[in-house]
This record gives sequence, C-alpha cells and structure tokens, in this order.
Amino acid sequence: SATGGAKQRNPNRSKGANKGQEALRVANIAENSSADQKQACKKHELYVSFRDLGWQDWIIAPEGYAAYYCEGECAFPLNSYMNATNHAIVQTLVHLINPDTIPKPCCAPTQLHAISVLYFDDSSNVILKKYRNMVVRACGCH
Amino acid sequence: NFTLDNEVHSSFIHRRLKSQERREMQREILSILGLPHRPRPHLHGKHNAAPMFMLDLYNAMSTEGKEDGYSYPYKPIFTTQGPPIATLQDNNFLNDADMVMSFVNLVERDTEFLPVWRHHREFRFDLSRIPEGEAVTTAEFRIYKGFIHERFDNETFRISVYQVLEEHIDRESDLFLLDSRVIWAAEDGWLVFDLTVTSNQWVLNPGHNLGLQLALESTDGVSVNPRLAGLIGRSGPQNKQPFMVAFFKATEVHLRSIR
Repeated sequence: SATGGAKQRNPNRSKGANKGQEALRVANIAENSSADQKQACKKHELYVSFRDLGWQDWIIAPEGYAAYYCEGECAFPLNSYMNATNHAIVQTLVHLINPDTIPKPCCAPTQLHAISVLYFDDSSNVILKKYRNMVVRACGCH
Repeated sequence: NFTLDNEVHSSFIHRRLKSQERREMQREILSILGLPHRPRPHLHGKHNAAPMFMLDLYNAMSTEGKEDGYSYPYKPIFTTQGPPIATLQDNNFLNDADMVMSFVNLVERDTEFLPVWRHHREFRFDLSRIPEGEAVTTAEFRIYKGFIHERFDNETFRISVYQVLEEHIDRESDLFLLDSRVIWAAEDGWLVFDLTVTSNQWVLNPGHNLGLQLALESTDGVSVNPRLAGLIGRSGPQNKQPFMVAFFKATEVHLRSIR
C-alpha cells in the first residue's frame, strides 16, 4: 500500500527494499536450480512382466507390457489459453477462494492407448479383451 | 553416448520384484483387468482348438494396421452353396469388438434316439460368466469336419444345427432350427454356424440355455452318425475340438480409477 506524505524517499527504506529484492532473486535462483535437479515432468518406463508375476499359467499373451508412468516437476503450462495474465488471475481467484491451497500443476498422462490381453478364466474359457487407456503414451502438466 | 545409453538401458531394466512389490503389482493389474482374483484354469484345456483360435485372433489384432492387414483365422470351409457363409462379414468386427470370448463345450452326447433312429450330438456352453456390461455383437459355433477316405467324392450330407428349446424325459426335445446346409463328403475344414441371436437369448435368460443339437442326414434323408461323416467331437484331436466364440461390445465406458 502507498504511504502518503513521505517527500524524501527514506534512504534506509530503499536500502531495505533492495535487500528484499535481492533475497527474492536468490530464492528464485535456488528454486530454479533445485527444480533443474528434480526432473521435469516426463514419461518413465516400468516394464511389467506377467512371467515375473508368476501368471504365465493363465495369461496367454502378451508376456508383459511397458507400463509407463508420469513423474517430474511441473511449471504451470503457459500456452495459448493460459498466459501470464490469466495465470495470475487463476492464482488470485484460487487464493481468494481457499487461501491455504496453492494451485499446483500436476504431471499426468496427456495421451493413453490401448493394449489387448489374452487370458483364461476359471472355467478355461479364453478371453481376449481390449483395454483402452491402459498405457501412457505421453505426459504433460495439467 | 555412454550416459544416454545407460539412461535408455536403465529404463528397461526390470529387476526381480520383491515379494511385497509383486503382490502390490498383482493387485494393481487385477484391478485394471477388472478381475476379482487371478483365475486358476484347469491345465488340460490349454491346447484345445479354442485357445489356439483365440491366440490367432490376438496375433491378427496385434498386426492390425500393418500394410497387409490381417485375415480372420480358421476361414470357414466352402459349402455346396458356394463360398463360406462367414457370419462375421468383414474384419471390422475385430476392430469394433471390445472383448472376444471362446467357450469350451461342457457336454457332448452322441445319442441314437429310439424308436426313430436319429443320430445327433448335443453341445452345451456356459455363458453365465460374461463380465458385466458387455453385449454380444456376433457369435458362432465352430465344428471341424475331417476328410473321410471311404466316402465317394461327389457324396454330400445335410448338416443341421438346432437350438434346444425344451427337454422331455419320454420324448425328443423341442428344437428350433438355426441353420442347415449341404456339405461335400470329401471336404474338410471348419464349419461355422451363426449363434448371435441364440447367444443373446442365453445371456438374457440363462435358464433357457439348453444347448445345441447337431444332426446329419444323407441325401436320401437317412440319419448318419456324425463321426462317420468326419465331424470331430470330444474324442477327436484337441486342436480340432468344437467350440463357441462370441464378440462383445462394452455397453458402458470403463473409466479407470486414478492411481
């Protein structure tokens, strides 16, 4: 808030403000570098082998599948819809509605695709089932 | 290159899972597959015709989208009326299906019914274990006809498949003719009969599922023992056992829970 009547800018005050900005700048650098150390949001591979699970007696095919998962740090996805101004509005609105929650973007799948599994049921009937949205194809910040 | 290579390689290393991790992974995948527990099939069913047919179907679907596309396995044999009456008109049925299920034949009786001599075979399939929310889009009954040597090439048989509507102790069951066609004695291969309507009835009213009857007649109307005409039954080779297969479409969207 602007304080009225102060003609002369208080030399000490400006010195104090500089220190604050300096501290903020250093914090930003620290945060950025730590963010760099923490990986950016991306797809990671986790191979699931049905054989390793001891299931080859009832799962006929496939032998296993690449079950990806998304992990990593997210910067708010600034794009054609969410530019810096809208970002600030969203942050302010969310803050006004619920001050103690900070809207944090999350690293999650942006594309999924199907996998087919062939397996026996208890009566030795055979089931070939297509599971949509089973395997992550791409990750992104939501 | 070393770090890149190392990074790529490390993402593919799947180390031996610890027992706790293994149990968690099993629970996780069973929940995704929509199964309450891991099935325990009895082993002798593994090499029947149905699992082999389904594996061909799985491989056909896995190659879909390749340049040469895929061909529906176990093409039906020609009948005297010309090209096979493939109940599944084109390969799109595979694309559209969310699930395909084959059913083992639960019973088979070769019955010669007195006083009128009438050979026929009965088949039963249990459709009560179909996962919730799946509707039958296509279904077929498949039976293999082997080559018979001692018959003359130009001899033919009339093969008829009936749905059993009601059974009686003292007389023949009430039957509904599903399909009838004339086949060459010298022909061998899979015979395919459309069961789509019957399967939907059996799914909606499991109590009405009294199975199928198959009968064979010579051209002059005399009942013929199916075995003598080369029709493979329960005692035949495992990879030619009769079975039923149904194609399903999910009636509701299965939303995966966020994990």
